[in-house]
Amino acid sequence: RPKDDAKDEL
Amino acid sequence: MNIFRLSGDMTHLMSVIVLLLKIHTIKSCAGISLKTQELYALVFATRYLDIFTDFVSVYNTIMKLIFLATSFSIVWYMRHHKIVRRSYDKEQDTFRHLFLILPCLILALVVNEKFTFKEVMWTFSLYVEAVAILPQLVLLQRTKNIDNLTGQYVFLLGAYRALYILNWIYRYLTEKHFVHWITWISGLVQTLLYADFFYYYINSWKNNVRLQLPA
Repeated sequence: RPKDDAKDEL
Repeated sequence: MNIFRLSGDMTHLMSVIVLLLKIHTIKSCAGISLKTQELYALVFATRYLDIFTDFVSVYNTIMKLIFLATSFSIVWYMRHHKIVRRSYDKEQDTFRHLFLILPCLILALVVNEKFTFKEVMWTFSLYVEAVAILPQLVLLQRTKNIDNLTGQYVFLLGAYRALYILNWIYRYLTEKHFVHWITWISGLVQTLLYADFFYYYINSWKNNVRLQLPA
């Protein structure tokens, strides 16, 4: 899984 | 980045700008719950711990700084500004938000994606954000005087969350591995809390009458 993609959200 | 998420972030930004404008221009915070504002400051403080360690994008960093700055300055205004603080309704704004914070912390320690400090803090911030509006909704029920700016503030906050749900649907459909149950469920709970407010807000807007929440 790439870098935790939910963390690119505010 | 997709249109739902961008418009969600812009709507969220608008909600804090509306609130700051209200407090800064008319030097009043009547009808605003300090408890909710403190919860939001806590949300951003615990969610953006990695603001200087994990760079995502310029947009991301700037928006994080704006949300941190606005939420803490709103709390400062309501607590310490000599004029604004006089209009704070502390007799009515009595929601003990500690009873929201503790269960969120316990839940974050139990239900999270990874048991690390940052991940638990991030999950905690999601749970707190889901319930942060409760003191404000309780205050609105009690005081009944929903002035336009406060109504717009709550409406924009709800709209931002609804747009984020569309964003998650879009990302789930376009990015195959984008599955985040914790984010989705806490975001859904948060949006549902606004449902009845939305119902009365839109009705009052349609019938062009003052917004009245039922007793």
